[in-house]
Amino acid sequence: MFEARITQGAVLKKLVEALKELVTEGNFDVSSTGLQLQAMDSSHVCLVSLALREDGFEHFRCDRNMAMGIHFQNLSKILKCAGNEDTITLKAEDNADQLTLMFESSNQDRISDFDLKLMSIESEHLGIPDQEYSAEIKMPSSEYQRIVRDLTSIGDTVLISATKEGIKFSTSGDVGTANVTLRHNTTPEKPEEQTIIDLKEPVALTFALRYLNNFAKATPLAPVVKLSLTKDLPIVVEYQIGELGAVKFYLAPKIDD
Amino acid sequence: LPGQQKLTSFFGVT
Repeated sequence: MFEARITQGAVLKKLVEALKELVTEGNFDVSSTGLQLQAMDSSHVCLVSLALREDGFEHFRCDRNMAMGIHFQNLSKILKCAGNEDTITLKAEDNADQLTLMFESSNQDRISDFDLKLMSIESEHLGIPDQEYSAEIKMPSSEYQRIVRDLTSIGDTVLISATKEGIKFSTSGDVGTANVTLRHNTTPEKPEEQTIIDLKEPVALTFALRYLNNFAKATPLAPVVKLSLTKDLPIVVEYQIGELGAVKFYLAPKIDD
Repeated sequence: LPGQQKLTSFFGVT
């Protein structure tokens, strides 16, 4: 038996909206410690890694480890039927072929339930080592969203360079070139408005903007985003979802022409 | 995209 209850059902709605364009399907791996998902896009260029902790839910029970194969567009269709203020409960019997989603309105006067058909998905898990990064940058998620959106209208790829001067995003295309530099800035009183650059060594890497732009669909989940960069390694774009957990996006770099 | 690497060349399948 698996059962997980989340009072802020809107978080689940936002999460699936953030993933569904990038990955069509994946396994929700549930265990007594929580819910995890690792899924690559169809071209194996980027990966979504989601980890929600058991103690982040109002109620969590998982008697037996299970991999629940989810089609994200279908899950999205069901979650669109949940109100933004609804409490959502996920339920499945052991080895079930369906996941039940129950929505309760905040004043408890409307209760609905939907069954999502589960899929059997053979997924390849990638072993992602814990490592030190050359540069870790925390910035407002709205700022990241704006930069990648703006640059996507100019070019296809972005060179991200982190130095002690700041973090610079550069692109070029048919219309011309664009550079946006953010400096380390801890002046704003609210931590979520600060830009914090933790630099061990300067690093510069090139990435496809299309994917970075897609990751920004997670902006409604968190006020801050963390970018982690190391020479010749994938970038990590990470959103902390309050006390519930985190979603991380990994994107392989482009080799410079 | 030309020059785009795949994640599987960085992280092994477990």
